[in-house]
Amino acid sequence: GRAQVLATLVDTFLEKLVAAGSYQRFANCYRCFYRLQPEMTRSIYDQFISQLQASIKEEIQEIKNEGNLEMLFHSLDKIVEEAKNRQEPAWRPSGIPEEDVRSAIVPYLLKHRSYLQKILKEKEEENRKVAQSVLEGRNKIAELQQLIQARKHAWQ
Amino acid sequence: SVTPMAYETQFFGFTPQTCMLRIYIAFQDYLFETMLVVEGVILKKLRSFPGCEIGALQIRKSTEKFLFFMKDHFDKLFSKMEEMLLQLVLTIPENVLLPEDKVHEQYPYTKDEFQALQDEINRLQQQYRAEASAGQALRAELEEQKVVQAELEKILQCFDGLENICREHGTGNFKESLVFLTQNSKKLQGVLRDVEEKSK
Amino acid sequence: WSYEGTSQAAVLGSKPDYGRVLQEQGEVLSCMRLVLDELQQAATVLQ
Repeated sequence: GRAQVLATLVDTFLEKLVAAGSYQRFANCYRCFYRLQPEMTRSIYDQFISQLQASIKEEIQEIKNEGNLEMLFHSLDKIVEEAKNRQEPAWRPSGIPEEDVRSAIVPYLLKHRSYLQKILKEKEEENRKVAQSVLEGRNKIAELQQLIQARKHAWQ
Repeated sequence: SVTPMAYETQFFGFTPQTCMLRIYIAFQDYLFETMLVVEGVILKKLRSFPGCEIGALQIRKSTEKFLFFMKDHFDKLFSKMEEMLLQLVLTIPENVLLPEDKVHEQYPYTKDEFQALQDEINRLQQQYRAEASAGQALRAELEEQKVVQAELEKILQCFDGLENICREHGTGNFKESLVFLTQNSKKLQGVLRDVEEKSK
Repeated sequence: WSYEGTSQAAVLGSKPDYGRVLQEQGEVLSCMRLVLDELQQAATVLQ
């Protein structure tokens, strides 16, 4: 995984850096002191190397904590693993926000559309029932009118 | 950097190059700091050898010589590490799509399709509003019908009332009773005429 | 509101004029009053 690769790369970096800055090289640069105190030189060099390695490892750990890199590396490994069967390049932001935001909004618009279709259908069904009652009411009123006309004609 | 690595930035929350710069500067600082500590320790040791001919300047030159050498290798190694990190760790392969961008795969809407979808939603909203208002109009008519129906029933009750009055006074069917009444009054007139003649 | 395009546009478009329906009943009532007046007159004459 990515976390492992990072650790390996840093370790390799340190190894090579230490190999480049070997004790011979160090003693050679501090030749005058080395002649005076060879043991001391060795111990100072060893401390130098271990301090440098410790500081660099500490820094990497701090960066991982700050950036939450362990979790991010782990989830990116998973995402990459899931996409392993896919060859073609995936979508990338176009750099034009209004273009990209469109697709992000589409699921909501589709949900909104189906909601509107649903409530419209319900409202139409509801109105069909009310219209049914209205028509019945109109028929009732027409009957009453006829009744009244009939009674009036009877009287007349 | 030529490639802004925007997609990686979206995922990590920082640009990979910034991260590398941060690591470089930190490592470099440590190298310098540790070198200064080494130089400090050596100078301190030298002070404990009285009459020693090695001066601070000489030590400083040694330090610079070693540091120059280390820095040169440090930069070479670091750029190698940076290249590997940017390639293997802080990068998102081309074929990978981040979960939050799945929508772009599922809904690759063109501008026109998007507009059509929005138009359809606007139309549905209009239609729903019209339907809701039609529902209100229908319910208002139901209320109106109740009033009209009540009025008409009142009129029918008037008729019923009239006919009940007639029935109560023995005239079930007004017309017949009127005819009956008229006949009776004609008879009555006849009788009245007879009586008058006889009395003359 | 134009109910054009709504599911019950036909029903809403054919709404009777309830005002006129009630007005017509006014005519019924005045006609009835006429009939009753005539009846009353007839009854008076008969009486």
